[in-house]
Amino acid sequence: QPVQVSLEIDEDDETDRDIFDINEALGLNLFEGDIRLDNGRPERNS
Amino acid sequence: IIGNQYRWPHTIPYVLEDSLDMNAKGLILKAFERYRLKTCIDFKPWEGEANYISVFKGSGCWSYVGKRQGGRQELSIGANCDRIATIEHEFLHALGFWHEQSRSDRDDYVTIMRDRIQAGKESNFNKYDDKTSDFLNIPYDYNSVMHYSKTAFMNGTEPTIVTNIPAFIDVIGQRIDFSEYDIQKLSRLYNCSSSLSFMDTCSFELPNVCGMIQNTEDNADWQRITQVSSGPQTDHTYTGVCQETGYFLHFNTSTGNQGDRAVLESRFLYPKRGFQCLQFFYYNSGSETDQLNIGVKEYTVANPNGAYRHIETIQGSPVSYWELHHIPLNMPNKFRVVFEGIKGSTTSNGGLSIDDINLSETQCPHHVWHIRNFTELLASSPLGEAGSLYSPPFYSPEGYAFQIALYVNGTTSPFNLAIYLHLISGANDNTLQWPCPWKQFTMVLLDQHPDIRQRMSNLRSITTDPNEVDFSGNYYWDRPDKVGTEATFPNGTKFMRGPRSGTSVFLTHQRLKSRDFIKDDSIFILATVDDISHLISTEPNLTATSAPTTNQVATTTTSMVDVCIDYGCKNNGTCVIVDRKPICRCPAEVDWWYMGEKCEEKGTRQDIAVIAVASSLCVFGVMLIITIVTTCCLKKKYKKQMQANRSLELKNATSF
Repeated sequence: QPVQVSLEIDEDDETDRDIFDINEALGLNLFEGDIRLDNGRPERNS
Repeated sequence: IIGNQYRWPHTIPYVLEDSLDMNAKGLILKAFERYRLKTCIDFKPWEGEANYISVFKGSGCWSYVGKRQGGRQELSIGANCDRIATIEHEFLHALGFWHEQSRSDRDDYVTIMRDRIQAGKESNFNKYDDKTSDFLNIPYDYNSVMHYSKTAFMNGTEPTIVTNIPAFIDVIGQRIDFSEYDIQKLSRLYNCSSSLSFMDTCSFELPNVCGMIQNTEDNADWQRITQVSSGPQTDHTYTGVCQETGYFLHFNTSTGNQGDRAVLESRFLYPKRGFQCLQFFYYNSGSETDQLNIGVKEYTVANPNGAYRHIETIQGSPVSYWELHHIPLNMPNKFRVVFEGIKGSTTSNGGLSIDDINLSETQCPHHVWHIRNFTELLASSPLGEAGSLYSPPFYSPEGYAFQIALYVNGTTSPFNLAIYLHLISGANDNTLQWPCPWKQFTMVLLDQHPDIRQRMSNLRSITTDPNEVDFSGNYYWDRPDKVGTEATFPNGTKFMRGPRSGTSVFLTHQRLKSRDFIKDDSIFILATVDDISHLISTEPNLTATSAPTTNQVATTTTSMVDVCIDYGCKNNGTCVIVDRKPICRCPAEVDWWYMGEKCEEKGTRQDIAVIAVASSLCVFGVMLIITIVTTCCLKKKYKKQMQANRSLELKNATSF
């Protein structure tokens, strides 16, 4: 399916976002921001 | 992370899942190339190995730390994660690295400002003791690609991490490339002694000139010097740092006769991959008829003394700056690189100079955009369109014309370098496919460090998606004479420039002024265009795969699909083609696996335990029988002997 975009694409939406900003904006609650832990272990330590 | 169970083999099997964006797929392969250049870590398409990394487009950018021994190990490169340093960062996690600021000695180097951290996010600033995490005897690295930036998880505007040496506050959090210490740490963790694609580097600082030799059949020599009155005034290695310190090689053409030759040969080089890129800096202060010939001497069984092959001639008007040259080589056998200077017919006041040579088994960039007097541009360029610089028109290997636009002082923020790609109208437009399908345009701001292994060049890629449309319903990557606007080259020629795609936050001025991005008052933007349409389908479970290509990507081939369908792997086995024959790769987990020609048999850890116990019992039983039989035999033997002795004793007693 065609994707609609404006006449200019700024891949970063004019913002210098780090890995942690991207994950935070998605509401991910990963360990130290971008680390997955093994199944059965909590994503964040208490 | 401490523990050998977390280490991968030096060649890591991977799968690029089809969910990934095309740009991400291409960039992951480029990140692998950086690993190959700087470390001994290599990557290969998964062929049924028990453990492998499966890269997919999940939500966000994340990875596990180290090998988890769980078969398929996920690594997510989600939306906006398709940046080369982000990919390097996530793969470093997968290889066994935590974040730099979580090392056990971090409090000596940074201060965590707890009151500035968002509520509930404090656990992101963990520190591990030296029983869990090993910093491998490498100093704390503010420049690590694994370090948080000063703004990580902050609740206001004040930094959450303050460096104990204030000069490093804006250094932390770089997302350009591996730092020198990142490479050292990775090399120590995986016992690397060499890398896969690096071959040689030479800045001529040492008198042994990196083992290069002067050919004896010429009539002039290259000289190792620090300065030539007519230029260069300094070498390239230390330009802007020290004068009369660094050395370069010079062939003086201001004296001698027309046709005089100076031939320099590298030491023997042993290729592994069959393709190489020779990169060097060149200064011509001689005449427009002086020549620099680049060639190779290839050593084979048929030519044990080496067969010379000319590759390229560099000739042109004298200039007053160092130029950058790339020469692609395709050497499968032992070889030497040959630099041949030839004095031309016209008067020369100087000569030919070379410096900072690098040879690696990588692809050369297709184009170099050299921007001179850059410091002045940085100081004077206005914000926005008025401060834009457009590259000369370049052509991709297929013939698409394009232009790079650089905004020295940014498009929106004054302290950022912004970079964009435009397709432009070109000579081949009528014969090309439109909208331009799946071409990955890579733009690299070169870090001009003399040693390619220590460079941290800033790279961004733009991929043309033929399905993208703008708000008017036009295809974004359609013919520039259809969707573009009129523009004019400096010589007055009119052309059409398509819409732009890129980033307004390519690099901050602060980072631009660090390292060797600006040297000899010049920057170099390297441009490469790769056709990545073969990456549309990269998952191996599409029934059949062909042998890996040079980019080591598994690609599907229709003719082989039928062979695999007929072959019929059982129990979800994956059919792969090896040497044009179908082979089943069987699924396996830690506790069970399938085996057999078509994965028809199941094995479990329990089976092994049963076999081991049964074997032990069997051996024990046999040994017990042998012992009983031996004991019985010995008992019988000694009984007979004792009886014989007793009768003898009785006989003797009677005779007395």
